[in-house]
Amino acid sequence: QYAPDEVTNLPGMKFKPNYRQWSGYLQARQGKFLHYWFVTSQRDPVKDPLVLWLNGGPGCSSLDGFLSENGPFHVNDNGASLYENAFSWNKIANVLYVESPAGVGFSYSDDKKYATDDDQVADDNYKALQSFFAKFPNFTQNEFFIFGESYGGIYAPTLSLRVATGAAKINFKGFAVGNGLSSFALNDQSLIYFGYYHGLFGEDLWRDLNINCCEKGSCNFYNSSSDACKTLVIVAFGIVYNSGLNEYALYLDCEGGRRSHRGYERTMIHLFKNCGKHMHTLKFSDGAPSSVSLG
Amino acid sequence: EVPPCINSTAQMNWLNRGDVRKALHIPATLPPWDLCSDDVGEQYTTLYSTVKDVYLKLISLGLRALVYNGDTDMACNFLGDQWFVEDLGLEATTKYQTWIHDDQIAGFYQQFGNITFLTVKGAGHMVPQWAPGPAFHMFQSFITNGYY
Repeated sequence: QYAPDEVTNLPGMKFKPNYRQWSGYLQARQGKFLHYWFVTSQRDPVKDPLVLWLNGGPGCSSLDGFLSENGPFHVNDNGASLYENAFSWNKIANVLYVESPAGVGFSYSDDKKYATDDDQVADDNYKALQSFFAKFPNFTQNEFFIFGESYGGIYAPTLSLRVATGAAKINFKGFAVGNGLSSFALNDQSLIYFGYYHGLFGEDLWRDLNINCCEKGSCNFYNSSSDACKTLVIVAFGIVYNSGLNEYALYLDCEGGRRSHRGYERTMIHLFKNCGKHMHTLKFSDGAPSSVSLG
Repeated sequence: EVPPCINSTAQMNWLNRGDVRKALHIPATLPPWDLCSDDVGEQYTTLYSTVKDVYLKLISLGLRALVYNGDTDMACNFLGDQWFVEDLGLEATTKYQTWIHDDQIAGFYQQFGNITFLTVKGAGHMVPQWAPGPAFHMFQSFITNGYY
């Protein structure tokens, strides 16, 4: 294993881990370095699968996955001490977290240029994966899975295709996507039904949406040519994304308030793109046009 | 700046401690860690409005796939992903049914050959964070190709 990257002690860790961990950099394209954090299985590192975990954004860090979701330990609210995660996925698998693309978290680019796109990210992730296996050659034998969350719904399959068809010898078995962005159109279309089912829209808005966005029994909330429909969809999405609800978990409080992250907004605005060009003139946070009353 | 409704203050404080960065072998020259990068987010270009074709290639190569959703998320709601899997046009090999965790209904799932669509009841966008038990169960079933 790549000894210089091994992490043998961590501030705030009062417990003794029964797994090994490494943190360092993987080589992506020339001059781009992706930070990785790798923990071996608490059970049988040699036989257990290797899993790559990627958070989405685009532009958000996979260390959120490690430190808040499925990693072996999480950070206490004091921001100083650590506690063990009883449901860590490294209880049965070796888990590799990669902050991607360059510019995210501790990942960086020598030239500090961070413009990128889906295919470049997939190429960089594939190169980084090969760099990982060069550092940890023993793990090429293990069954390998790729997990992506959120915008990882784009990252995971595009990287998987490169792994499945590329030259690198990897014992690739499958991929998984959690709450992923798989299709912008279906994500938009379904949200109207989701919102109505959960009672977020009143009967008036629902009736108007049906009148203006549907005909002959089929509805198009994604890219309707009707301005009236687009305006109503903006209202509906405004309730979902801009009325103080926690759009990540409808029945949970909105932790940390409504601070917004431009990348996230851009993704959400991208989701609105079906609402036609004038949407781009509307600042997302302006919510519903004044001409429409909220029932 | 972070996505709305997420409190990552504790992680940020810990990761930006000098001794933690040193232990993780992070060059001191790099800027502070943040949950999301505005630089990347602002300059990012989306190329795939859908990954349907990518999925179909992967499934045709015999790979195993799992699409799972916490069913209270609205950023990427479960219905859209369920429709996405159904739209792949693969034959259903199981009916849409419940799956159980700790004697409770943990959600629903349906399999279409090598791909499984699964919901995690009551969980939000970050399933392992908000439903760690069912998430671990689902993870174990998927990587071992076992029953849900």
